[in-house]
Amino acid sequence: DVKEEIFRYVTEGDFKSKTYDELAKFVDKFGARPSGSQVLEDSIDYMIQITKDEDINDIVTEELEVPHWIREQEKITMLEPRSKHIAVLGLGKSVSTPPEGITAEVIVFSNFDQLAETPRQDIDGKIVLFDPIFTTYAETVVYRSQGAVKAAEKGATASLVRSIAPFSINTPHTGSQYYSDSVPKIPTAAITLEDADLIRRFYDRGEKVVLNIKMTSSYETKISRNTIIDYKGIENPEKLVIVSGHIDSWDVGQGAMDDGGGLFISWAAPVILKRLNLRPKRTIRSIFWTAEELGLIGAYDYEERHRNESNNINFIMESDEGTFSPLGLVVAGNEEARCIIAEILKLFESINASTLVESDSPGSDIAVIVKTGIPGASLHNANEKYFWFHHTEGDTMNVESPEELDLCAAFWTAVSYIIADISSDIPR
Amino acid sequence: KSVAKSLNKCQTLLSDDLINEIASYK
Repeated sequence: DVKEEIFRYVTEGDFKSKTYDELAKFVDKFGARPSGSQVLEDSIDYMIQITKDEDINDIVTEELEVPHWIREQEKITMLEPRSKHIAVLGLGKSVSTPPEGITAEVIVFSNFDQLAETPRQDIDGKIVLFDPIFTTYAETVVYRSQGAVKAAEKGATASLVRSIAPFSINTPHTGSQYYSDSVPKIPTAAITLEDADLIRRFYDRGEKVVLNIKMTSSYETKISRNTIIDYKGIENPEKLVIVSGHIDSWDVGQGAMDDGGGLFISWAAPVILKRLNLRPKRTIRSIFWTAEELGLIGAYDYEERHRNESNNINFIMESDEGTFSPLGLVVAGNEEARCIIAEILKLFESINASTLVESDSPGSDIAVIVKTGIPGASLHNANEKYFWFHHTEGDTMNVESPEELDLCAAFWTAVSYIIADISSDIPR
Repeated sequence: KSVAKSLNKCQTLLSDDLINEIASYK
């Protein structure tokens, strides 16, 4: 009754609320942990220490170069048709405006097709606002990640995006974006749903909208570290079942949800097993990815560095879309692999966590590894409100629940233990 | 993403021994 033993210990026993309490201590102590910052490195050292405090000492770090983009001053003022402050968050690695800012008329597009159909002379010198209505993150995030390049190709002086979120209390949501070497780099930022919709209404009425955008930032590279913790298997220690989350966060909010929750349930898995003296046949490896937010930098480094031993990865898991009530797993793998995972998930029907969702590319960091053919899964959870808080000042401990984190930690630990202990490898 | 409606072939792909082994963790 291994599964029951784990759940009793985590939800009723000595580990009850431990995941939440440790996450809260961590988040309160360090706050936001942007890529390349000293606070991120200090937080990595802290995670290593609290793991050693649990008498788990098989820990290595791997250094890599990461972006260090520092947000400085950001201000947008609407000058026409009336004066208004526009709440703003620059997008990751955005270039600065000139000191006096960029003052220009706004042209609004709800999709890239409209942009492509519009003559360059109608866009040249203007500020482009993309205002897609949020459907799913996957469908709309391209307007954040590629908007600056698409707008610059048409001669825009800056680009803005309606925050990629389904709900807002005038909250801008930051995020990554990617420049192309072949087009000019223009300043780019997110504005709130409310302000984007206001500008859209003016625009549709034929009223000229003029903004002044002032943004400054700096950019350099620094050294950071992926953290790898092994809880060695007793029969096949070379074979790995990986649980993971990313330790870096955006510079706004505190990264309690994104991805503090995923980080701490992946820390908890070997800790819980060690405390219960449960040691599976294969090794359970916890990885704390660095620099996920600016482009999965840590994951790419790990995949490249460990490529020649990737045949040892039996299964890889990640939680980076919330640690609310667990519902099951989002699984990539062949049919036999999915059948084995589905059979394991049947053990969790009593907590309503037995759903298997099929996906070719679950997770964020682990997608880098899954796309090489390694089976993997991300946590399927009741995250309907995840994008309310994502990449905002609202990503704080108040989003997290001790009871839900206990369920996630127990589920994550039990699933990884069973996969690591059954007689059959997960087939590829 | 789509919720797996059915994994019909699981009974043929997985041995009874493996199914019973997994069930034993409950």
